[in-house]
Order: sequence, then structure tokens, then C-alpha cells
Amino acid sequence: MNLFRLLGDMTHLLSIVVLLLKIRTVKSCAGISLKTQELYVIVFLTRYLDLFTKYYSVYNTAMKLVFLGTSIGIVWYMRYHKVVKQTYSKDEDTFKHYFLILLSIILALLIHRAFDVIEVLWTFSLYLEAVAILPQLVLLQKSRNIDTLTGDYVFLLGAYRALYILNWVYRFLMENHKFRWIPWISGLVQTALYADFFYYYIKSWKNREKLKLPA
Amino acid sequence: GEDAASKDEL
Repeated sequence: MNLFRLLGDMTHLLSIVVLLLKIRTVKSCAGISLKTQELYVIVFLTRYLDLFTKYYSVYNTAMKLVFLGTSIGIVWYMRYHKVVKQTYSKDEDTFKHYFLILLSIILALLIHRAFDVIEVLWTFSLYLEAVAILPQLVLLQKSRNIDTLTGDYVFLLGAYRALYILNWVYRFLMENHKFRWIPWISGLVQTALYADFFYYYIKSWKNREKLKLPA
Repeated sequence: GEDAASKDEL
């Protein structure tokens, strides 16, 4: 495992820690899109089916279980925890996320490496992950007040995929890996969706101002 | 061609 990959995974993990910190200590999920969180549960459930079919490493298995467990836990808190659920910005979380699921299903059925259940579901999970942040970005744009933890959460989530791109470049150049069009292009699209957010996040950080996205 | 083997990523 190269440094970019490890940093990518750690950034992803840290984003979840930040979100859980907000939910468990501040007891708030204000500004967090339940739709995006539900899409992540679907992403992990469909991608990590190979937990039952293939063993890679203790690290790999442990991380998969952590991502599955925390994503389900976050959705549970947002839907059912009696304090947290009242802070959910329901009226602003309006993105039609079913459309993203449908789009990813169609794309995975059309463009995949092999036509079997696990492979198509794996491909679907990559397409869905690429666009899963959209409801969250739309919600941020509608939020008057983006608190620090929410901003940091989205930044770390975007940084994770950006670091994965560096990891793919490294593996291609240094470890003689072949082309992997489906994850690469999905990952590029996923990272590109954050470009605007990154710009305003870094700007607010440099100017020591509160993060605000233009409507 | 496409690299089938490296599904060790998260």
C-alpha cells in the first residue's frame, strides 16, 4: 500500500469521525444530508459484498466493516435518535436522490467489465459513490450557516477521493498496474464535483472567515 | 487492458 492510498483511507475515516463527533457530542445533524448518507449505505452494501467471497487483508476487512457499520449508524441517528433527528434540515434536503440510484443502475448495466452480479453491483457502487455527494452539496448551498464540523466533514470526504487519484497514478507508474477506466473516471468525476466547494472552503480558511457558499 | 485483479481498494 502506498502513502497516497493510506492517506486517502485515513482522510475518509477522519471525515466519518468528524461527522460522528457532530452527531454524538453536539447531538446535531443540522446541515447534513440524510439522502447522501443513505446513498453511502447503499454504496458500501453493494461494493463490499466481496467480504463474503474474497479475503485481502485484516486491514481491508476491518475498514470495510467500519465503513458499513458507521454509515448505517449515522443513518440510524439521523432517522431515529430522539434528539438528533429533530435537528435534521429536512426541508432543505430536497435533492431527488432516487434519480441518482436509477442513473447508476442504468449505467452499471450498460458499462461494466464483466456481466455478473458481484461485478455489476461493484460497478454500480462506484457510479453511485461518484454522485452521492450531490444532495449534500445542494443542502450546503441552501444553508445560511455552515458550521465548522460540517464544512470539515465535506472537505475531508472530497480530499479522500482526490488522494485516491494520486494513489492510482502511483500504482500505474510504480507498480505496473493496468488501466482501470471505471474506477478512475468515476473517481475523477467524484473529485471534480467538489471543485467549487474546495475553492470556497480554502478561501474561507485563508481569510479566517466563516464558510459560505454562493447561492 | 483493464486490470481485474486490484479490487483491494476501499
